[in-house]
Amino acid sequence: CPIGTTKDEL
Amino acid sequence: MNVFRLAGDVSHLVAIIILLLKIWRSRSCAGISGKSQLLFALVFTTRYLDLFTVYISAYNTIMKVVFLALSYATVYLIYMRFRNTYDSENDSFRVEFLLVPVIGLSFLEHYAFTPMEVLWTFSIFLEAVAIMPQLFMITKTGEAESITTHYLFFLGLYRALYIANWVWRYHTEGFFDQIAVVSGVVQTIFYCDFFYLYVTKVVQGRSKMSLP
Repeated sequence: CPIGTTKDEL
Repeated sequence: MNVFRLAGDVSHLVAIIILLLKIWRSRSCAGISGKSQLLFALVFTTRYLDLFTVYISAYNTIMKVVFLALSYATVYLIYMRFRNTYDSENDSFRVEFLLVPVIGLSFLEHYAFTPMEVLWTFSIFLEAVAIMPQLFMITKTGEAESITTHYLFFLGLYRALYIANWVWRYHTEGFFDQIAVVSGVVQTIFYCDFFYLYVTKVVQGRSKMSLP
């Protein structure tokens, strides 16, 4: 994902 | 959240619980690679550092804590509680051959050169190869108990469902996480050979999977 976005996947 | 992602997380959880229950009930970790389990504990530890920095959802936080706790419990059972049943002789995969390239790659390829991002990338790359000591052990001994193969099946299923989740997310949200997708596909490929053996041997009703 683009820089800065939160990583919602486990 | 979509159905593939949820099913993927559930099968990941099922895999971990199957392994933990197998060790607990049989009072033995014979045939289980402690090295793979240590690597998975390291994967969760380095990836879920964001538990302390960002809040995503209750689901996200709970699952992260559960995965961390279960992976540490598994390592504890193998190396402490039932260490006399641990087959270190056959768990002889050289972990440094995985760690060195993975550390190197995570410094070369990442979204941002910050400790959190590099550790996240490290965990993604490491997860892709963490099962190799376990697969190596099965190849070396030439067999695996069926419960161990069920564990591997659910772990592989989790990876395959995550790919379906990424295809879905790409089409619905335009979401594309290059690092996660590429290493996720590589990881899933490692399971293909095992999936074939699982379907041809275990599902057809044999208690143990022996290699040809």
